Amino acid sequence: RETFVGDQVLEVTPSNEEQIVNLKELEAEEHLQLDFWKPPTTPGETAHVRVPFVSVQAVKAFLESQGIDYSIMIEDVQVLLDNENDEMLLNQRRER
Amino acid sequence: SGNFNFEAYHTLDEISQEMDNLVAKHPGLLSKLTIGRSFEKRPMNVLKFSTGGNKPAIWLDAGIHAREWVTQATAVWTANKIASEYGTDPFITSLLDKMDIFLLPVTNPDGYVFSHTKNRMWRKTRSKVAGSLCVGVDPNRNWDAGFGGPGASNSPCSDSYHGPSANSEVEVKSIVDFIKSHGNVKAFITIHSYSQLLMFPYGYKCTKSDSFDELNEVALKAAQSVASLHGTKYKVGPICSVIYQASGGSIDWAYDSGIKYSFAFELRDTGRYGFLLPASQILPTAQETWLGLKTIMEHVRDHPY
Repeated sequence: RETFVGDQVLEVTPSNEEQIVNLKELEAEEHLQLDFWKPPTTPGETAHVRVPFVSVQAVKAFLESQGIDYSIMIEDVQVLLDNENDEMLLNQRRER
Repeated sequence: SGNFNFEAYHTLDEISQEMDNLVAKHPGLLSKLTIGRSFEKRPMNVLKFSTGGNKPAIWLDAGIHAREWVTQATAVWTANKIASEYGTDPFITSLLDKMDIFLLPVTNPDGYVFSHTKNRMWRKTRSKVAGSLCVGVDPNRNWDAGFGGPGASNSPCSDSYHGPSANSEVEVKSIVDFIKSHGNVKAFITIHSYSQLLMFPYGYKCTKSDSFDELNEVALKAAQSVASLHGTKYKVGPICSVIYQASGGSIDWAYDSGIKYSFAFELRDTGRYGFLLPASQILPTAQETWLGLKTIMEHVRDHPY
């Protein structure tokens, strides 16, 4: 099973078309392994992107250098997944 | 055994078991059809709600994008609601006296199992792509509606890969064949998450459909119904303007096949979890979604065509 320790989900808010283009170019950087949960579509609308731990610093540096607003929506994806998994196991025991 | 917890996420086997339980509990109303098998040969099990005969029908599916777990959970809750309230709830009773409902809770079983066992982020099917190391096709880019157009990728490694050809995914083709053979489906509603959107055609082109005004009016009313319970605000409109141009989508295919009432729900995310919505939000999500579905199905029931 794949784990996502340290992966973060960023909420990114491009403010113009140029920033949207920059985000799409970032998405095309395959080595970053970005997973856009909600792709950038229009200026002012939020996009959500899961960033693998190893790429987090580079991606944040890029966003800051481009003046693209972002916030951290999920600090550590694996923490959420562990909670979800624990809840499922607990529920399975309860249902049995 | 009746102790299925609708407020928890479940494996494919547990969902399948609950579907069998529901059929056993409501034999006069509910039956289970297998409309095909997935790439890895898992059954595509549809619940048929019918009071007899072959009435005009409503199609509901969930979980075409495997990782959107709240959609499969919402579908199972909805199945239980319809089955257990037929005969007592006036709307459900009147609807099923006039129409049949086909509900496919797990549209992408292979992807769903993979998201439970190997990779929680998995969205696509699990088909093997000739000549590529990458696996899977985005099943909501694989329908014969502007196939291969904008908003879909031709790279097998992309999460929005459209596949080698329209209906290449057996999961998609199974639904297409079933709906074509039924021949009297009047509404097609697909449930996705997330972003709180209620969309109608088109996605593969940005021109208005002939039924734009009616679909927009119904969708606005449905969104109001959704918001009335917990205040969850939905955005409404054609796919192309609400999110982006996206070809090969299921509701575009349904609409172009003559199913006028074609809608796509993107369920709630509360702005913090995306599709990793905690199980504690399944119930409020399912309850509010039901109000939107009810609004649409009332309109379908009262506007035969």
